[in-house]
Amino acid sequence: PTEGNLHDEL
Amino acid sequence: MNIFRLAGDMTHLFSVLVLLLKIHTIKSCAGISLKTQELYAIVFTTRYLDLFTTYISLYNTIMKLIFLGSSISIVWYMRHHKVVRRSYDKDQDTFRHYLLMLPCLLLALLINEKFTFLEVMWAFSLYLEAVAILPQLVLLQRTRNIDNLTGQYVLLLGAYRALYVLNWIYRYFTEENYVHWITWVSGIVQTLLYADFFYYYFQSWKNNVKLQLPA
Repeated sequence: PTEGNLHDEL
Repeated sequence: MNIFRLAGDMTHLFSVLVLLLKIHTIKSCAGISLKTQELYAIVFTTRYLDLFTTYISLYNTIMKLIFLGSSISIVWYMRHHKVVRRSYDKDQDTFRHYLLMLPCLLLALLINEKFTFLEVMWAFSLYLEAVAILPQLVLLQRTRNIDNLTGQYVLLLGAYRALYVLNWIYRYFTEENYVHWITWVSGIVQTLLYADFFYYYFQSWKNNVKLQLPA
């Protein structure tokens, strides 16, 4: 994933 | 983190707690589809492979561990617990769920954010989650009387999906570079699958009668 576009959701 | 995301995660957490409550205290899994639960266990295992490679936050790590642990233990209870497994509606829960996995894997190989193992598995988990509720909805339709806990479980899951859609809309307008087409499309498909169930659920609630789905 690119910066600021992480898979940060569950 | 915005309020929609937090509320979405909490309704997801409550849905799991309702299910565990039913299994632990009533020692029953009647009306719950083992097929759907197995798919969820696969969904979380393939999605959270980044647990040890990418650190996001303590909240993120703990929630991932909860969803992994709970989904695997629910499958274990339904398959192996000597009392719980007897209440499983095996003859009704006949959806061929393994057939859903191959198209999801092919789609993940074709459509992903990056052609790496983790990214393909991540896309696969999203596609599979979108359709994982299908065996549960089919089972609900076959079961004439749906108990309150089962109804609440599906309602909470549906609320979690709807809140995530609101979270995406909010993030799209408030964050730069926040674009996740794969998550959005599969998430919207998943939310639409619940719409039918919601309709009957609210009808029965409004008329104050026990939930019954048409055959």
